[in-house]
Amino acid sequence: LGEESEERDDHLLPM
Amino acid sequence: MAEAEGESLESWLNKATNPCNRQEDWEYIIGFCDQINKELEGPQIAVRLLAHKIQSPQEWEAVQALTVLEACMKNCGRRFHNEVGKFRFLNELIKVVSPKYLGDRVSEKVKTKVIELLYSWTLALPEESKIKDAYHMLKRQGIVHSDPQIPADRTLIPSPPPRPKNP
Repeated sequence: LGEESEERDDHLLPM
Repeated sequence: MAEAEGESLESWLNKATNPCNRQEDWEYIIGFCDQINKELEGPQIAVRLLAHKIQSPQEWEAVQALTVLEACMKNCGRRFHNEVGKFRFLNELIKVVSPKYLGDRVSEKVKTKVIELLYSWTLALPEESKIKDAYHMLKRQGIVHSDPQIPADRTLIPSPPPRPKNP
């Protein structure tokens, strides 16, 4: 579950 | 020969990237790699520490940190690749090359090395799809104009650790 939420929170920097 | 006894990831990295080093010090670089492999959360901690050093305003400190990062990619295996392959870390590299973030204050030497590393990983680690996403975004933004030429000795070819340990 922790890994899933980490994956959801991992975004490319807005440019 | 300094021994790893009592050394932390942070102390190894401070020594490996010390701006007073006259040249890259491989004893400390490999010491840092070994320490990553010893610690349960080594890769997670290491990428955070490395990102900070790579963003150093001192060029020589940043260049040494990039050499350390390259060495870790060769010597610390999948666990380390997985951490580098997250946007959380890739964004820190993007900040270094993007004029919207730190790019205007960072030397060309550091920016070139960051782009070379990113490109070499897109080739060597196709399974880390976020690295490709990050690299292609830099191309779309015009920050990377064309793929760099990677010297043969700089490609990420998985190699056995330089100091194999007997269990």
